[in-house]
Amino acid sequence: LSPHREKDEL
Amino acid sequence: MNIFRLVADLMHLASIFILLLKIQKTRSCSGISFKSQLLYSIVFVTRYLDLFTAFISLYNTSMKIFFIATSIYILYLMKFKFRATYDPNLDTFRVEFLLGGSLLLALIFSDFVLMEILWQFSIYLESVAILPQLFMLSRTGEAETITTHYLFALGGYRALYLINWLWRFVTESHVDKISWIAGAVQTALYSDFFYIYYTKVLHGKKFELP
Repeated sequence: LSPHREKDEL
Repeated sequence: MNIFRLVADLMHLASIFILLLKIQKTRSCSGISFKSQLLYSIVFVTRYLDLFTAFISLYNTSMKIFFIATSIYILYLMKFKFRATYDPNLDTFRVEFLLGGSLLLALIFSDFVLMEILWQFSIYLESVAILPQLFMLSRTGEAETITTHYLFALGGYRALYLINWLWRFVTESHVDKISWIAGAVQTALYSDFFYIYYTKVLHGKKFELP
């Protein structure tokens, strides 16, 4: 459901 | 970064300042739910653990530190400095269901990667963290004007994130369904509040539930 990409938001 | 997310983050920042102003000016935390504030602190601590694992930008790092520090400071004000002004009998929402439900969803959808579990947990929890505050509001039936400005800024920031995600999807093909759905739920929970805020407070009237 959600890629484990680097989170760049708050 | 885009204008929607920048304004959203500034609104979120403003909400914290408005809450601190209210508590400092009235020397009271009456009308504020300690449980909601506790949930927000948990949200920030679990979401921003990546402070130790990844550097995005100076903006990103300083905002994270700001949110963690101020949310814990607010807990201190409510639990210690102005504890005489807090009425626990009005703050009775059963937060264990919010915590447990968020953890369960995070475990189901995260492939058991720890940082992902914590991030998802914080996203689901944030989407419902306002419930103890709204519950308290419904029990008292009214709110101080400054408290309503705090809630408007807090509710509005994730609404702007929805527009940010729409923009990012169209311009960058950025997809984040968990954030989208949680953000939509989070904003929808404010709809009654927004309606009363718009029809009363913005017309100079007191915030009162019908």
